Amino acid sequence: MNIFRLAGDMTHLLSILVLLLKINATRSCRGVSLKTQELYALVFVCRYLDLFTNFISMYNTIMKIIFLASTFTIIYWMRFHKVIRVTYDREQDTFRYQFLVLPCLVLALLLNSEFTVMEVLWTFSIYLEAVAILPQLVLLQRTNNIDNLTGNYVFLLGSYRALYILNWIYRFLTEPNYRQYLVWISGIVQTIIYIDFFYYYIKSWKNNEKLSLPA
Amino acid sequence: EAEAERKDEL
Repeated sequence: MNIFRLAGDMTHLLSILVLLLKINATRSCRGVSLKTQELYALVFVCRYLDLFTNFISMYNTIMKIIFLASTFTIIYWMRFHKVIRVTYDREQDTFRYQFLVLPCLVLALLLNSEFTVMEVLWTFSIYLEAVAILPQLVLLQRTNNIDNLTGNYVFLLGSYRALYILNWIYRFLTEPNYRQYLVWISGIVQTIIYIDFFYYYIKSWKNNEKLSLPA
Repeated sequence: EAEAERKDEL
């Protein structure tokens, strides 16, 4: 594992910790998209089915379990916690799942490296991850007073994706047979989706202003 | 072997 990959994973982990901390400490999930969290849960479930079939490393197994458990914890809080669920912006979080899930499913059925259930679901999770942040970005755009921690959460998630691109470049240069076109293209699309957010995040940080995204 | 290597990323 190279330094970019490790930094990417740690940033991903940190993003989730920031979100857990924010919701738990403030007892509020204001500005957090339940749709994005549920899409991530679907991504992790489909991708990590290999927990049962394919042991890669202890590191890999533990990280997968952490990602699954933390995402399901957030969903549980947002849906069922008696204090937190009241703070969920239900009316603003209106992105439709089917607009993301169906195209990704069709694409995964058409474009995959092997037509088996496991492989199609794995590929589906790659495509879906690329766009799963969209409901969150739309919600942020509609939120007037974006919580610092919510902004940091999205910034860390975007940074994790950018670090993964550096990881692929490193692997491409150092591992002779390392090629993953579907993963690379999805990952680049995913990172591009964050560019606009990054621009406003860095601008607000430089000017010492509160983050707000123009509608 | 190749399969594990291909899917070692999270």
